[in-house]
Amino acid sequence: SESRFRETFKTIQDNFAHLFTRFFGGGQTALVLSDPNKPLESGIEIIAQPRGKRPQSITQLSGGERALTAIALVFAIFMVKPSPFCILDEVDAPLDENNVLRYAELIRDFTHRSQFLTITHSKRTMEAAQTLYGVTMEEVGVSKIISMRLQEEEQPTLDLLEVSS
Amino acid sequence: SESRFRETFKTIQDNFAHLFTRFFGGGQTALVLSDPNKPLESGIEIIAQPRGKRPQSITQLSGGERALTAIALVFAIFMVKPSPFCILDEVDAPLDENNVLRYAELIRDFTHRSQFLTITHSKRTMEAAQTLYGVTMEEVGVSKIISMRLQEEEQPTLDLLEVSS
Amino acid sequence: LQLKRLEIQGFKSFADKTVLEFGPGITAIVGPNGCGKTNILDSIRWVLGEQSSKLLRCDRMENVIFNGSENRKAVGMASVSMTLVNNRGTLPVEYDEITIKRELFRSGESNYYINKTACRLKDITDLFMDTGLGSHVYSIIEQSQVDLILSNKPALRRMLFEEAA
Amino acid sequence: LQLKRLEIQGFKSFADKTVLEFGPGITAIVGPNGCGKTNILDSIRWVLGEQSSKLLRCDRMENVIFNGSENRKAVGMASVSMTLVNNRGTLPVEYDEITIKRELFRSGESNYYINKTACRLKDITDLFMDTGLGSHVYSIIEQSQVDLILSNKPALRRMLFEEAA
Ligand SMILES: Nc1ncnc2c1ncn2[C@@H]1O[C@H](COP(=O)(O)OP(=O)(O)OP(=O)(O)O)[C@@H](O)[C@H]1O
Ligand SMILES: Nc1ncnc2c1ncn2[C@@H]1O[C@H](COP(=O)(O)OP(=O)(O)OP(=O)(O)O)[C@@H](O)[C@H]1O
Ligand SMILES: [Mg+2]
Ligand SMILES: [Mg+2]
Repeated sequence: SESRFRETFKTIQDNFAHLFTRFFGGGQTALVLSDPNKPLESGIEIIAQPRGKRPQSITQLSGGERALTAIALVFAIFMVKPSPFCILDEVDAPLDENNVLRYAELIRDFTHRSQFLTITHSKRTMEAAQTLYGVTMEEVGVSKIISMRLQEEEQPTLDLLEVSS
Repeated sequence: SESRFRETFKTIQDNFAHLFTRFFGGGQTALVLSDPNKPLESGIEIIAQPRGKRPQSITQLSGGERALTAIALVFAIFMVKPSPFCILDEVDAPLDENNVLRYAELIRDFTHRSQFLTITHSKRTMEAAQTLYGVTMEEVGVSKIISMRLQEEEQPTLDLLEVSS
Repeated sequence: LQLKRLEIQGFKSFADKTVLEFGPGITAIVGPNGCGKTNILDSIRWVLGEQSSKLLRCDRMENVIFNGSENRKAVGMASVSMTLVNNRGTLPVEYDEITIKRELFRSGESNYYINKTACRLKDITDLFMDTGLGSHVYSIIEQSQVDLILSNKPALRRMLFEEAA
Repeated sequence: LQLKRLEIQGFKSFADKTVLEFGPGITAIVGPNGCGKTNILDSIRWVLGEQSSKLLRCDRMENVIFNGSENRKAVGMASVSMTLVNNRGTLPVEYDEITIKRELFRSGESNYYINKTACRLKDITDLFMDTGLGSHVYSIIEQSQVDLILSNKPALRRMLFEEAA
């Protein structure tokens, strides 16, 4: 139904602008229907300019900036109708340390509505978790799980897991 | 010159096996021509099995294992005819810490023949470098370079660069 | 709806029975390259009814069954069971707790269960229809999807509107 | 052949004249997301004669010219010059040191120079023909190329054989 679509689309646009600003400290975003008369079939163009910059298109953004833009867009949609749980597989890989922290904070803000499973090599993302599982292959080719609960004051021993950062 | 091709192909196969073993501590590799009668037009299938594992195809390998396999293959070709310099842009992003170290060691072994430029967020890869340049945007939207020579006993101050690991 | 427990046996690198318990908030999964982290994500996708072997990184669905390692023979069956708590009445069933289970044998025979009662695959996918869980689009996010998410193509539009509207 | 110096001005985010000096071995380039690291790689590709705006992450070649920021106007020209030391007689020229330079104006006018003498683009690409430098395949390696490198498609075969044979 087209009016419901337009309403949802407006909400997503606002969410996207808000989340993008969280990541970039400001900037301009827009989601533009390539064919406004046929919204349900139209393509969508993404305009995203980090604060102070003027990239002509999102192809000019850096690897990390594109990852943050994609995360902002996915969560802008997620906010409309949060799924009960969400799995993020190494989404933080191209991010520098400050951006990993912002990403981890964003996820924390959604935890009142949903559970999250983050697969990561980054210490910062691990520190944001309530529960930590290590996966190992002590026996070659066979996976095994080690539980390392992170609740409250506990600190896990991470060395045996050879984590990358 | 089909015989020259076959000879080069054999060398690349051997190099690939050797480099793969450096990364995975063992395992099986093969490069298979899909059409041995038309080598110069044939596709090439890559078989790669890390030590102790039996993946049916390289699509089953993990993100990090695929990155290492691709690096091994590219350098197997590189060894045949090293280019004077080689630029690696965040090739270490999906690697865990031990694999980043192996990757950095591999590059070091090629430095007698070629110069390398590594773009990275990883401290380990930085530590393997002789020269270090930091790129910043103190003024929004305008890049600026800071030289931080790493020769011998010097240790650079990395904090201001907000590096991710 | 909350994910409570996941049991994996014979699925990909999880030769032995493996149990993960989930709490509220964020659960982080860590470990070296190739140890099995993304395989856990695959097992969740699979038990929710994924039929695309490509999305499970396999050439054929049979390849999700543990196919052996240096010290172990291949096994004959993969099984994954997921227990959820229906704490907000999200699921249209009378149960507080619901366990879905999927089995696949090398013969190609498949079994599906809801709370130990045999059912069809369709019964499982129908159950999750409105929760955002059965879909791929914003409950499973992988690093490799960034380019797809940022493209103008219809894939993004479908994601935006079918999921949230 | 050794890369000695790179001068970038008005190219992408490098509004001001920027000089990088290269030594033997490994040079690492570090910094936060979006600060300009990959832009340096683009400038090297560009001065070596890259004609594909897509490989330079632009919609049009004009987009490589610094297009302004919060505090700066766009500039009218991009220029990159690279100085190499011909220490192994790799290049078929009499010089010990060779400087190539490329300029692009918003009008679309392009200038090319070898050791300050105006020349055509073809003269620059011919110069690097046999060194592995002018090609993309194994002298510039990016994280995003892993899937392409590992695919069966003809792209890989061309890479393997045209480059090394
Ligand atoms: N059917 C199977 N039987 C046994 N092992 C399998 C099977 N399918 C996949 N594997 C193994 O699982 C491993 C990949 O695991 P996975 O993708 O979960 O790694 P990961 O922990 O996500 O690593 P990374 O950090 O590199 O992404 C591969 O080495 C592969 O050989
Ligand atoms: N013509 C241009 N004028 C001004 N700025 C530009 C131009 N082209 C690209 N940029 C800017 O350059 C930035 C991207 O730089 P680059 O890709 O080098 O980042 P990076 O350091 O590699 O980051 P990452 O670590 O995320 O990969 C973008 O923010 C973009 O706005
Ligand atoms: Mg993985
Ligand atoms: Mg980059």
